Amino acid sequence: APTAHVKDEL
Amino acid sequence: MNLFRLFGDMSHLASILILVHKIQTTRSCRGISFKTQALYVTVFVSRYLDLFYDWVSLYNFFMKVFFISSSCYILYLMKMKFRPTNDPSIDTFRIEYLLGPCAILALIFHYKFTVTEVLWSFSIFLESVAILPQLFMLQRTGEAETITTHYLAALGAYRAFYIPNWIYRYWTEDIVDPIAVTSGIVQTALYLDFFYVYFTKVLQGQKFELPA
Repeated sequence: APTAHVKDEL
Repeated sequence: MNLFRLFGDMSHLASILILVHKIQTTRSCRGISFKTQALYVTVFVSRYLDLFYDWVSLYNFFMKVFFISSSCYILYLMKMKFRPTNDPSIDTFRIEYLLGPCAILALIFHYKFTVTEVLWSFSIFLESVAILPQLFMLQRTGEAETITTHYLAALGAYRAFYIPNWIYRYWTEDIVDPIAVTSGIVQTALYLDFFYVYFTKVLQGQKFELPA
């Protein structure tokens, strides 16, 4: 799976 | 948004409300580590700088504002309003041993080498260990008020709920945030010892006491 900075988490 | 993350966020919200309620009703911050609370302010301020330039959602916005303001409010309660009840002599964890390594880790592991992204990484690493001064204090005194243990349980449950959320997002959205996931697992693991005593003692109606 691609890695990413998940910006919608707190 | 999925239910795991919603439960996690609600648990986080509840933990802060429990803590404020404990301090207000007992008019005392006895048993609460000021260092841990100060680390949380550092975590929230360095992570939520994106409030100023990234819009996610109304929910996201209000939660961020709440976490920054409530954590600052708790520092005010501890250092001003109920200052005499705060005993720094038992809050002896050396936080420079947390801040330094987290800063170095953030310089090594980040998604982009920009000020805000490195600060974001720093906040994720720091959050995972920010509870250590509090747990250290608990270990030293060997006991805690029941309300304080409810606060810690809710706070520990918060990142624990995020773990199934990440698994769910991996399956449904095919994305992984390795920095958040590894730190989140570490953060949850730090609570295992506490959870053991919480489930076997506090939830059975006994006082939180560590074996001598």
